[in-house]
Amino acid sequence: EKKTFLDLFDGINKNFKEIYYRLTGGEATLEITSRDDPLNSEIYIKAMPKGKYMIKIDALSGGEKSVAVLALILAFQNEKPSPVYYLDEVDMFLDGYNAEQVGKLFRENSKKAQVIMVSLKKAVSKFATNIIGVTTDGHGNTKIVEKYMEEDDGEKRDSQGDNK
Amino acid sequence: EKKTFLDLFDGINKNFKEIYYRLTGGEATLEITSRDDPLNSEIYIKAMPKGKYMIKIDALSGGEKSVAVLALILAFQNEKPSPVYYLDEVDMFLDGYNAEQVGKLFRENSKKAQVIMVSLKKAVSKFATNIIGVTTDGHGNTKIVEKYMEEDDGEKRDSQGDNK
Amino acid sequence: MIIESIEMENFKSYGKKVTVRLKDGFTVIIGPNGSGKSNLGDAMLFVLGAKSNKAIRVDRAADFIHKSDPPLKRCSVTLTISEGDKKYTLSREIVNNGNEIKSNYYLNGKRARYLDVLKLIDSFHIYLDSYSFVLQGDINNIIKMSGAERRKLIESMA
Amino acid sequence: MIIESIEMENFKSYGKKVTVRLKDGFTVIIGPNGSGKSNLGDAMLFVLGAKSNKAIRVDRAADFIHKSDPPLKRCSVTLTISEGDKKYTLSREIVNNGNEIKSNYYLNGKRARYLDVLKLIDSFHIYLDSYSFVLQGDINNIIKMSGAERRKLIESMA
Ligand SMILES: Nc1ncnc2c1ncn2[C@@H]1O[C@H](COP(=O)(O)OP(=O)(O)OP(=O)(O)O)[C@@H](O)[C@H]1O
Ligand SMILES: Nc1ncnc2c1ncn2[C@@H]1O[C@H](COP(=O)(O)OP(=O)(O)OP(=O)(O)O)[C@@H](O)[C@H]1O
Ligand SMILES: [Mg+2]
Ligand SMILES: [Mg+2]
Repeated sequence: EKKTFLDLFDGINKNFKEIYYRLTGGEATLEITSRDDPLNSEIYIKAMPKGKYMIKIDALSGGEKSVAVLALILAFQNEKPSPVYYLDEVDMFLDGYNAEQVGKLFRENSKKAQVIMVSLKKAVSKFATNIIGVTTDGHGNTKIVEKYMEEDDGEKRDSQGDNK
Repeated sequence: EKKTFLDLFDGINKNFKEIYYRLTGGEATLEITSRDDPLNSEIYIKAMPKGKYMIKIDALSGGEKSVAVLALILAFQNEKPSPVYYLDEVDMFLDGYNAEQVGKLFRENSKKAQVIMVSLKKAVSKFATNIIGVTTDGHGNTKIVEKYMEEDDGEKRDSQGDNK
Repeated sequence: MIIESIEMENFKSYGKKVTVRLKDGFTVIIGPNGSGKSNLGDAMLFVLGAKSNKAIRVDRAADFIHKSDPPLKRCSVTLTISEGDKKYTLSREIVNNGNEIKSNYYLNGKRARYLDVLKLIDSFHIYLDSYSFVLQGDINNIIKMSGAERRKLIESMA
Repeated sequence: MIIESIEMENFKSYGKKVTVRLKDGFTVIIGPNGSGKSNLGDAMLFVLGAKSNKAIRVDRAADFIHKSDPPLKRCSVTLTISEGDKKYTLSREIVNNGNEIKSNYYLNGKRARYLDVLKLIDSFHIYLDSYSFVLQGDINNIIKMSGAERRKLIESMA
């Protein structure tokens, strides 16, 4: 019980540090209040954006908190790899620079799994291999309006609706 | 007691409908579960984006919810006008179109009050009369980096740091 | 394993029959607020997330069915999944015949028992509890969690 | 009434002395994540929001003081406010002399009593309770409120 939990915690924490560094160049870590009694303890997220001090994420800015939590979620995913990932506007709080780092990372991850993401930011969709555009017809019906599929030779093909 | 509350509720609701229509072209309303016993009732927000049905905001999308709540907040502000407003990334969930509507509205409101807003979106900052850019020096110190002040003749003046 | 296509019939904002083809790699879904982006994620969860209704933002199962006048009785989502050289179609439908709502699963076009479906989904190793699907708002929820809630979250993954 | 400038001395991420001049009209603050945009809003609230500490995202008053090595003992924010042809400077400082933390207000450079400051702020009619200041996350909080919480919110404005 205790050992399984601590092994999982340590595995997640190792991933978390690596991914946070990869996204921001800063350091981050999970802290558990008691390793002796893990199943009654509390877990805190601490992060140190580049050039700053290591503090609990509560004192960071909106964007800095969301980068740290995104790194944690990706660490959860790494612990139990899945063939398909779906991420819905996880870049919402991020500025252009951070959004690009996230786009790059997901493009890389998509070599090992199918990654499907909803995003409103160009800084992310520019890293996509395929883009699906949706809109409504004015009466609440969703229409699929455009698709760019990167053909195997890397060239983008623009087609309306269904891909033949 | 009851009367003051109902008068305030009706005032806010009237503003809310107008502002929501102004931002989206759709209809919205506040509903109170009991006008007879208002101080023990519940208040729901219902909205009908253009071309859709009137439903509680819980069933709407992330962006549609945030436009409705932003309209409600602006209705609160209208009830008790203030000379200064500060709004921190209230456009976070919005797509380009909705963000522009918000930018336009704030530009108009800024004729009657000082409006100070934090935004990451160009669709909003293009409506600003003044822009203040901040950044960090790499050691966690904030630096003010640029300011465009629209001179009275409408021409933007670019200056570093303090305006002489 | 990849999801090759999502076919929706009167599912939420997708009226009539709409098919979305998916490819391997990094797919980004773009579009205005309220256009139906998150509903695509809900469509996948509707079939794969058998264990949890909560995740798909509806109060009653009838809310899955595309709202229209007169009300429709049925909605369905079919995922075409390929794994190595095998292909499956896995679908789920909701039928609302007035006094009761039924939820049925089909595997390659034939009615399938719920337990068989669960076993098949487990074989795909899509760990929903380890956030392989990150819904709109999940990040905010974790930011607001207390230290004890975060420990419980990790416990649930063990 | 408009706020003409915000002068910060070792306030949160604003080390040393930084002055931001403001004009009338629509001012937008831009910049990367963590650069100090919301801290500008906190600086205004620090002076004007005398009644509520919660709004400024700190646990202890000492967290207002810019972190540095060795730790600093004092921070302050001065707002220059003009109303018609009158001009005021209203400032607040936090002094941490080790065993206690003091918060002092100054009006036009002279120490002011807390009650005088409250009366002056009330005269500006900046209704913080009616959301004249909308902080990062306020929209999300209202979206998540229950029907009873929303009624209480409106009650607090009456
Ligand atoms: N059963 C239904 N019938 C018709 N429309 C529905 C149904 N259920 C949900 N909708 C509509 O679908 C829309 C929401 O779509 P969705 O949440 O996918 O938007 P989105 O593209 O993710 O937007 P955002 O960028 O704001 O998150 C809402 O307007 C909602 O009213
Ligand atoms: N007392 C302090 N001393 C030094 N730095 C501090 C202090 N208090 C807060 N900070 C730092 O200020 C930064 C946050 O600034 P702020 O919240 O204004 O960012 P922001 O520009 O609003 O970013 P975002 O776009 O992500 O919301 C954090 O990195 C935090 O560590
Ligand atoms: Mg969405
Ligand atoms: Mg901020």
